[in-house]
Amino acid sequence: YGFTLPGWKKNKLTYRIVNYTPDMSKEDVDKAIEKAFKVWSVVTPLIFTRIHKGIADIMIAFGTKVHGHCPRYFDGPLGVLAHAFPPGNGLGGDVHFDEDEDWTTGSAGFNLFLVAAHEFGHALGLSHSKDQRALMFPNYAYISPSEFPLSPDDISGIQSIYGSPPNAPDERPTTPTSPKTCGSQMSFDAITTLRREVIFLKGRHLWRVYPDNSEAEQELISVFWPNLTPGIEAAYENTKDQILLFKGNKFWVISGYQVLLGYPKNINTLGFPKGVKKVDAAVCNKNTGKTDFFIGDKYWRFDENSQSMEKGYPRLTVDDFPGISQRVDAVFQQKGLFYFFHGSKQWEFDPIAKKVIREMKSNSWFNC
Amino acid sequence: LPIHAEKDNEEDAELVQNYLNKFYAVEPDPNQLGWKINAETIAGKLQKMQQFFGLKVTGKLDNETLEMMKKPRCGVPDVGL
Repeated sequence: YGFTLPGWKKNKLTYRIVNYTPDMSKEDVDKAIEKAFKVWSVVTPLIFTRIHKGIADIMIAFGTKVHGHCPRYFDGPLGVLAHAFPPGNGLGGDVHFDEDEDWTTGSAGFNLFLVAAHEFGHALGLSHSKDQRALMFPNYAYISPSEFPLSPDDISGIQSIYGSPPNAPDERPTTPTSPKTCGSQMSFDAITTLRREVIFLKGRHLWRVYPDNSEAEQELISVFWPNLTPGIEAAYENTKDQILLFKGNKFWVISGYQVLLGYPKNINTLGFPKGVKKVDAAVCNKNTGKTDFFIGDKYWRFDENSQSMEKGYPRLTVDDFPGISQRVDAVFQQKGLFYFFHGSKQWEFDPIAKKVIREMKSNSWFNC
Repeated sequence: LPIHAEKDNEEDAELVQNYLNKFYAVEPDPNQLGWKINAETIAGKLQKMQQFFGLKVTGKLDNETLEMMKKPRCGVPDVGL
């Protein structure tokens, strides 16, 4: 992290939303801005109060190209999304958003909450971080708004200026919360084996489990694969000591921990018809060299040797995997058996006897 | 095809110039308590940018560096604050 000196000399700061983007309802803009300030207030003593007229410490406005007295200009769609000024009078602390961008509450366009939280970091005195996991990294990266967006680097940075939050009750966590693997409702986005370990993926996080000793190692996905976006939806280990990761209509091939050049590629290069937009789960049966891709209530079979989809697919999953009647979130193979996951449940399935052996909780692999 | 490639090159060159001037060309000027444009060469600024983003530091424009410059981002300079 880096910071500009001095930070604000007071903990109580005001902000004012000067105008709005037509892309979002005023209510959604207000909510995104308020939530973006909360990101910083939960890890510092700072308190943000909104005012509706007059000069606030942090004035927030949307503009295009040359806008008002701002010495910096915007550049139309894409490129520069927003900018902010370090603490101080006049323009100090102010935040401007490029109205030529498509501002949203979700993953399409640019998420106003995420960009605002980044710019408020500048307005509080932080400069850009070289840490690709940090919110203060200069390039935009979408992460699910339900996740706490500050990395340890961001928290160290802002706390080096303002200190930690006063010992308030624990609703003010000082460290980012990550999903609790032993939570009763724990579910996973994707699971794959990698040699002797099993890798569980969810949001920005992954856990590496070594079945013969039950300790799980947690890490951020970006630590291993900085260029991958979080929220991987499917993953499997093929017969060539590689893993394939899927998100939307794209997939990456990873060998060792390196993403192979030339990826991501579109999933239709694997032989899916154009109508298939994403893959829910995938598993390669090491005994047959065939990979099953599960999408909705159907599955496709891919021959790893010929690198082509088998004919006669898709088929209904439940027809060939009796008992697996719900959409498959994730699946992997261990000692010949398949483990199908949906929400907080998993089913151990014998592909030779073609029957479910038992039902378990999704987090049964973690020493809960 | 060559003409198209030439046009691409021109656009890329302009993008690189803009990017480096916008995000890697300012440095604090103690005398004026503000910023001033530094006289560094393009190669010097490119090296700074490549070092910041963890790319191969060559001072030369390569595909990876150009791709990084094309990503949507914040308008605050990366260095010099």
